[in-house]
Amino acid sequence: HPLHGAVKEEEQKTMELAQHYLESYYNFGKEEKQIFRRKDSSPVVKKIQEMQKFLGLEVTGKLDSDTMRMMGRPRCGVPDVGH
Amino acid sequence: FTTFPDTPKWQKNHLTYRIVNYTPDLPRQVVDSAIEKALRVWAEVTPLTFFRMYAGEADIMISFAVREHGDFYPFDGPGNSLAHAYPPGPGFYGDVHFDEDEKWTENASGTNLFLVAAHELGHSLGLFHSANREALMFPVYQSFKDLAQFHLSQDDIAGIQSLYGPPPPPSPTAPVVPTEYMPPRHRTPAKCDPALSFDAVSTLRGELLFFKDRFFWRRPRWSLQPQRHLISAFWPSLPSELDAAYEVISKDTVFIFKGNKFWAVRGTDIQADYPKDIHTLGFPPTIKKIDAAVSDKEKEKTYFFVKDEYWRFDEKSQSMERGFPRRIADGFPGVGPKVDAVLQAFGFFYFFNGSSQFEFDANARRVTHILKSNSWLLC
Repeated sequence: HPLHGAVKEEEQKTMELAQHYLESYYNFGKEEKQIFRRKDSSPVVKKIQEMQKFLGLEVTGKLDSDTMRMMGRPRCGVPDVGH
Repeated sequence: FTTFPDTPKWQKNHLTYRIVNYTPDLPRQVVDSAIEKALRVWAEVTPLTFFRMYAGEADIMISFAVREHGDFYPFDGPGNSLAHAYPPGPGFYGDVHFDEDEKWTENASGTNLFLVAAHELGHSLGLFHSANREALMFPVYQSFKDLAQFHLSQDDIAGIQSLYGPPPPPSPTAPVVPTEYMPPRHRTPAKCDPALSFDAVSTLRGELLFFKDRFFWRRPRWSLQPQRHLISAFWPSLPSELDAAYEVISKDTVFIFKGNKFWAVRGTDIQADYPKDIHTLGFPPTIKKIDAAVSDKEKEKTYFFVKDEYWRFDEKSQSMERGFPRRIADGFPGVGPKVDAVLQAFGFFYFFNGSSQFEFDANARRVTHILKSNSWLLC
């Protein structure tokens, strides 16, 4: 169904943005090949919660609108955690 | 606040920086001034000092770049990542890279270069990101409505002082007030504070200028009422907390000193190829800064005051005279031992030392009056 396809695509974009953000700034496991298979898988939820805590957001573990908005804001390119 | 893993920090307090290239978004001197102001943010709360280099390898190399620029951390076009920097260390460590795909500005619109530079230089000095939203080191860009009110948060100050400690206490004669360190940038001097002292005093085209911290009072010829201004409002690239200032009337120029540098200003224009190094005037390398200066327009001699001594510079031959330095107490009995600022007016020299001012008659070679320093501000 076209609507379903559009939602799917939107969700895909959200996932990609979040994955790139967590990889860039939260040391999200490039090496452990943690793939954003499902955003409710525990490593992903943990990483989302870590990011939300650092940035002063409500720690929901979900890619809610506040979290997506914060990830869209301009920022420094230096990571927030890790080496 | 956090520091980088393993807490890298500079093992010296005197650091060098170099602006390697410029953004086409802003005039060069605006970029120079933004970087200088950003460095001063950290210098005011630590013992760190920053010396600019124009070639070669500086500790902190500052550049603008787009996309892949040779460090495996490519920029990403407009928005998102604005800039990045590396922790203290050799080679590319300590360096700052700005994403040229951003629209760099000097105000609250676009991406303010000063704000981002101050943040990135925090990284160059060893600070990692802070989770405190009030902190400059918070990772997400937050523009300020009134940039003149910008100041570091206590979180930033605690972070940088955990690496380098607080700034050295004021000169030993000044009372060490056991309160929390309030960087000069936050002080707003009150003209009728009986304890008011000045950093520098000068004439300018018949007006009188009294410099203090980031401000100066201006006593125009046509008005007895002094007006207070930010130094940066008239001369954006000048530093605050100046050391000395004097006017050479025959050149319609005011010379302004801070540390080992001095600027020449004509009205509100800073002359090209300034700042220069004070040693070009003939001071020996042992002299790191001067405390005060005044130019005697009749004799065309300029006096420089350094600790309890003074030097005399001949404006005609443009050279430091032999037989100097001499003790201030010998040349100007009753003045000193130290001098904050000097003014020549109405045939007298006025020596400012803390909150006191000594009116000195050069012919009688004696102090004729002792006044409060701020008596010129009609208190």
